[in-house]
Amino acid sequence: QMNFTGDQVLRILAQNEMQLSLLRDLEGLKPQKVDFWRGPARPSLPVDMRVPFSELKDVKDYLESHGLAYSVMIEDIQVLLDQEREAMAKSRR
Amino acid sequence: LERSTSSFSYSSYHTLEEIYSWIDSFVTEHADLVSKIQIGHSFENRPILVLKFSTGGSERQAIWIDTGIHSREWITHATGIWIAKQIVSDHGKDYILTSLLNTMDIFLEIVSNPDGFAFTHSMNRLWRKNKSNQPGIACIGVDLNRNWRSGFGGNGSKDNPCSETYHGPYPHSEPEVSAIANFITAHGNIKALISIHSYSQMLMYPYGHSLEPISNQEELYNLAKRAVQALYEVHGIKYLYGSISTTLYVASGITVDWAYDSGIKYSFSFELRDTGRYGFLLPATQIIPTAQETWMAIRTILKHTLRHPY
Repeated sequence: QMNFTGDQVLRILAQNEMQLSLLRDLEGLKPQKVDFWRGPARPSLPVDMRVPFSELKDVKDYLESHGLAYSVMIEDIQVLLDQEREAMAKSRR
Repeated sequence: LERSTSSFSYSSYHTLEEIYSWIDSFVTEHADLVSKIQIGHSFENRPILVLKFSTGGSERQAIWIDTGIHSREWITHATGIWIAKQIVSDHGKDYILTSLLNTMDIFLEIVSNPDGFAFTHSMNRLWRKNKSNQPGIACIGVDLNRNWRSGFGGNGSKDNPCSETYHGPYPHSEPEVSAIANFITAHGNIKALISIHSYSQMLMYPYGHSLEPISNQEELYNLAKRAVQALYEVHGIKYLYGSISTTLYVASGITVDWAYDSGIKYSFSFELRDTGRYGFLLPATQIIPTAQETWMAIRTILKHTLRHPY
């Protein structure tokens, strides 16, 4: 299984169309590095993206440099995946 | 493998093998109402299975429900399994469902993307697309919800095979899509189609590829509103509703646009629960509450379809 240790999901609340456009640019800059769980659609909807640990600093710098406010929705994806696998194994037992 | 549906845990997630084994047991235990149909093979040659709920008769009108076209959205497969059980247990008790099954059939495809789903269990839990590949192209997979003929290749889909929203080389190029399209077209009497995704807490209708309202906009808007209210009354979860392009985003080549353009008026797409904390990794403890509320919304759509023949 692919390991997602340290990968995070960031939730961004874009204020306007310009900020959404910056997020779309990010998708273009790192098409295989940033995985949009909820893509940039409109300012009223949050944008969620999974960022690999290796890209976290770059991506957070990009967001901060453009004034894009974000929160960490999932701190470490692998922790949740481990819990999920354990729950499945427990259910089987 | 779990060998009978009584020992199956509906409040846990399951592998493809477990689900297919459950399907076999489920069909055997409820042979008077449920049968299994294979509508095709996936790219990696896995069977694509559909449960048919029918009280008999031929050339009946029908409802189509699919879950799991995006393989990482595990809550949708789990919801589909629970709904199958609910249809069986409600038949003969719930007057809406009983009336519907007296005249119509229900087709339920629980794993629309079996290759992708198997891959989420074996290699990459967060895989979204199918597993098809093309010679000379390094990236694998097509977004099966961008591969449909309606609006194919337009805004909200990508021609880059490495993108998560890659639309594929041509409409219905993917066996998982063509299997459904061929089945529905050959059937010719599907009156409602419900395609289930996660996670944004929304109930939506066409179009995705265009901001233009459909001709049945008002009816579908009011139906979505009632369905969302029915859902809310179960556990107090609020859903947004409206057309896909105005509620979520512009997306081209999607299932419900194709369904609507193919004459299925009651075409809806669900985005199941978003707790704002887990995304696609919704804890298994939320499977049954999610399924319960989703079923009540679906039931509202079924009731409307039954009472508004076209």
